[in-house]
Amino acid sequence: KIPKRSVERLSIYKRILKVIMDAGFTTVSSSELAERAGLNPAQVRKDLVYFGQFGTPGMGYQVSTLHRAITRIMGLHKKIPVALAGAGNLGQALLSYQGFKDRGFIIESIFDNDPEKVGKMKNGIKIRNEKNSSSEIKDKKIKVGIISTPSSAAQSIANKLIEGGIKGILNFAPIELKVPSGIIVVNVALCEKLEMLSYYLSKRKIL
Amino acid sequence: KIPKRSVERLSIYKRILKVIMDAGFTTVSSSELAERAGLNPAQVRKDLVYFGQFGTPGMGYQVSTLHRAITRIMGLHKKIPVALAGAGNLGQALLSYQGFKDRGFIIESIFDNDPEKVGKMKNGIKIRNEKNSSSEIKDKKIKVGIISTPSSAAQSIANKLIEGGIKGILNFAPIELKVPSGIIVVNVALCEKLEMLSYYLSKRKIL
Ligand SMILES: NC(=O)c1ccc[n+]([C@@H]2O[C@H](COP(=O)([O-])OP(=O)(O)OC[C@H]3O[C@@H](n4cnc5c(N)ncnc54)[C@H](O)[C@@H]3O)[C@@H](O)[C@H]2O)c1
Ligand SMILES: NC(=O)c1ccc[n+]([C@@H]2O[C@H](COP(=O)([O-])OP(=O)(O)OC[C@H]3O[C@@H](n4cnc5c(N)ncnc54)[C@H](O)[C@@H]3O)[C@@H](O)[C@H]2O)c1
Repeated sequence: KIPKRSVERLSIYKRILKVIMDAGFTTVSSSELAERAGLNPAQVRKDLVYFGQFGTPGMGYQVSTLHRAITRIMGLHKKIPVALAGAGNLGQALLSYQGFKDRGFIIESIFDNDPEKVGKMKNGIKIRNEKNSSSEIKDKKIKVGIISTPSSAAQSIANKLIEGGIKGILNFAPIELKVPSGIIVVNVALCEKLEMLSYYLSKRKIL
Repeated sequence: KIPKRSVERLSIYKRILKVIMDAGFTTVSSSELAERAGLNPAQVRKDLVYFGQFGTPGMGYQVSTLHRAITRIMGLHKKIPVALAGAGNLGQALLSYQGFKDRGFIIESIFDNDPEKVGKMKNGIKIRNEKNSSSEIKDKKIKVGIISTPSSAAQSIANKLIEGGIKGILNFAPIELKVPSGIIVVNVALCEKLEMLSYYLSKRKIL
């Protein structure tokens, strides 16, 4: 079984390879990849071996070949339709975030339950009432959902997304979603990032 | 040197301990902590040993003692003032995010350069012009900053925050900030979370 951390690091390698490719380099060593990622070279080699045989010992990796291979392994070689539930402050920031579009994640459906928002256009898409979310997700065959509603609504909207056929959820609401097995939930807690900062600053007696 | 991953996991242990404490339990074993965190018990014990001697072998850990110790190690036992630069969609979502307040992170200054926003009150704080950011941060002795401006503005605002005395930055803008040594930058890339989802869904041939 591949450790979750190795999967997370694939994103980092892909991002670094893109920077190296754009700079015009065609090969890269595991120690250079490691240095740019703040890891050790053995960790980079160990991670990549989980996903296939890349590069030649002593010669490093072909940048565009490795980038394309990682992109395909992560399923990012094609457009991925996404449904967003909750078009408030956070939802609007996610809608206009270029980072999602650049990687092929296209928000195709937006749901809310606020009469002031339902029916309005956002980024070329009409916000629909969350009551219709299951049927629309089914029609559009969307498999990935983002929840940016208040916690009080998150479980009920998750149930509707799953009923419509969603299999993976990026959840921003600070509650533990109960989902059937086979459904993948990735939770985001930005506060843990600030906690990291606080730890390092207290260690240096700055805080 | 303590691995970054072990520091990140401290946040997870703290969150789980709080849930256990609220449920009325007074002790917890490393295997129960591990199960709730999706880790193995040896990893939990190894992580905690980096930070001190907790618990008694065979008896587990005292929940409130361990929770208080981790909170203090992370510098979260006191209020931490934060400066926010960029009061757009993402900035507004971060301003109203209860998760920051619950952990003692209090946004005390907000900066923007949009004349429509400067001077307006948000969550009881007046949005100030980013031109005055250094002097206000200095006066309020703020050490932690959040950047939620467009990439084009992120480096120049980072320089102003650092000039004012900020030592740790949570950066949402998708650019690599160049900062003097001693300044800690934690970058957030929510797209990497969607990439994780995509990897697991393609492995199951759902995407
Ligand atoms: N995890 C993190 O790090 C993080 C950071 C910021 C915000 N948040 C969370 O994200 C969520 C959204 O935050 P926000 O600042 O955008 O709040 P917001 O109030 O601005 O937006 C919430 C939106 O959800 C809509 N909504 C409510 N019930 C709904 C339902 N049943 N179906 C569909 N839409 C519904 C509302 O009408 C509103 O448009 C909150 O749960 C907040 O705690 C999390
Ligand atoms: N990392 C992630 O996962 C993620 C997710 C969503 C958004 N983002 C990023 O967050 C940033 C903000 O996104 P948004 O949707 O809130 O954009 P937005 O346009 O709604 O908000 C940006 C705000 O910054 C202000 N601003 C511009 N120049 C400034 C300056 N020099 N000083 C102070 N304020 C200034 C603008 O006036 C505006 O209020 C963008 O860089 C976006 O790419 C990142």
